Amino acid sequence: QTSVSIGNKYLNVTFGEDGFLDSVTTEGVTHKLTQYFLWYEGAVGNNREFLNRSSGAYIFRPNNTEQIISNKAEIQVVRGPHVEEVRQVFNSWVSQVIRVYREENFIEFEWMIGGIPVADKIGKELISRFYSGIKNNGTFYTDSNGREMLRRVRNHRDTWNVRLEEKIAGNYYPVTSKIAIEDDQHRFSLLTDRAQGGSSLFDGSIELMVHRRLLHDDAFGVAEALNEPGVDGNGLVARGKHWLVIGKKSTPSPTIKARERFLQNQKLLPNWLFFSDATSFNYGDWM
Amino acid sequence: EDHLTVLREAMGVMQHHDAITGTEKQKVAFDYSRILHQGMESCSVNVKSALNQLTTRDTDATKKLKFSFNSCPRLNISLCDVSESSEQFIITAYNPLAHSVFEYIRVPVQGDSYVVKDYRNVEIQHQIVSIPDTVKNLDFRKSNSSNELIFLASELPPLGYKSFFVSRKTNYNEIDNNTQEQPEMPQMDH
Repeated sequence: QTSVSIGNKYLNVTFGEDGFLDSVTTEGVTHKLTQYFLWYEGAVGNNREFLNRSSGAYIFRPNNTEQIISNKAEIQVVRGPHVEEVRQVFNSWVSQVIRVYREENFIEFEWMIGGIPVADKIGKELISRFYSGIKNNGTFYTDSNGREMLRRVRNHRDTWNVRLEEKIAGNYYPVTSKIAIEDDQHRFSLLTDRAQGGSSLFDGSIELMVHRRLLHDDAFGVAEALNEPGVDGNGLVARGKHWLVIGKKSTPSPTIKARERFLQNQKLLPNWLFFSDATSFNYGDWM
Repeated sequence: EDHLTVLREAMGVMQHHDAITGTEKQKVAFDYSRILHQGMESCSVNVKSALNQLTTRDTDATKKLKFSFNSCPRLNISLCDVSESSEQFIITAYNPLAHSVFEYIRVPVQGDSYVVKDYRNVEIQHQIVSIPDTVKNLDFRKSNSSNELIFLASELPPLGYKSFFVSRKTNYNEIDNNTQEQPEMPQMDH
């Protein structure tokens, strides 16, 4: 019934009474920042017509409807010396843990989606969307094959005049590991643990597609609907992480872009963890 | 070389766009998983051998200490046979980067009282958190662990490793008088 906050010496993250992310305070600035899970309904087309194909494995083609997963999140707060986390449950198949580690200057979102229900015969493409106050004027940045950040402009192509027939899919770009928006003063970026599709469909927003389950083939060759059964036949469950970095563009070294780069290194070339049973000897021998 | 080649060949197969994008038939997806898993298992033989040479000195005292160095590929659903079933175990973190890093290590455990020590007999502060119900209740997750153990692995050296000894406390009042206190956390600028 009351708002909740978690944080460390770098960040303070606040959640509203509805359980959703509400704001982030860092470097003395409070950023209004909300996040929702939504789903697009996959288009069902006529595969005989090239421009009217179904949404499927090869193409993302929502039918221009979006629905929020839930208007309220049940939350649980965990606090300790190393990590503070808020656990959100939106429904029986969408949940998330938002974490702030004591020594880290980013927010971790560990989402878990699935199996996506399709008893209503509707294919669903799920996204995680963030709204911030950053005035990016339709411009956002995505990395391409992990090599460089490319500038993307909504409803625009650099080398020809474009009029998009599909305003959502036409503005989606591959996100290999990072998507970012910025204005004169602030920058907000999301790092991914895997390649995903992403966009900034509204000023201040970033969205990433996290899971999809579709019931029709798109006739580009696979000849199957993207309807993975998962272990129990109820659909694949996906669990993954996004790391959120937000702050001033003009800070003394390390700059926010440098922080993003170090974080990318750590997350994409992570430490290898190995586990050894040690019941047959004691600590002294091992030391 | 033979072990490494199994993974090399798997990675060759995985260059196909179908292996990355999900545009393959479902049975092919299962087959890709099988090929990749075999490659990783095969390479793990080399990894174990290399780590055993790095981590042990050839003395009488250490000759008998050969470690298994298991990977836990299902840590993403909070599953790890070794950390869940062993009363004491070692976590070795190898840093593949050319600069020092730190990481919060998070492993599933059954109990709720543990001691984590580094190689200098220094006890590391840790935190126990419960695994979220949404993860615990996954039908396909067969595990008795209900908690995760979290601790900070600090100053992992570039292209090097650090190991941590984790033991389950059987008695809450157990005090190890030989253990040193954890020093102040160093400033961790990159």
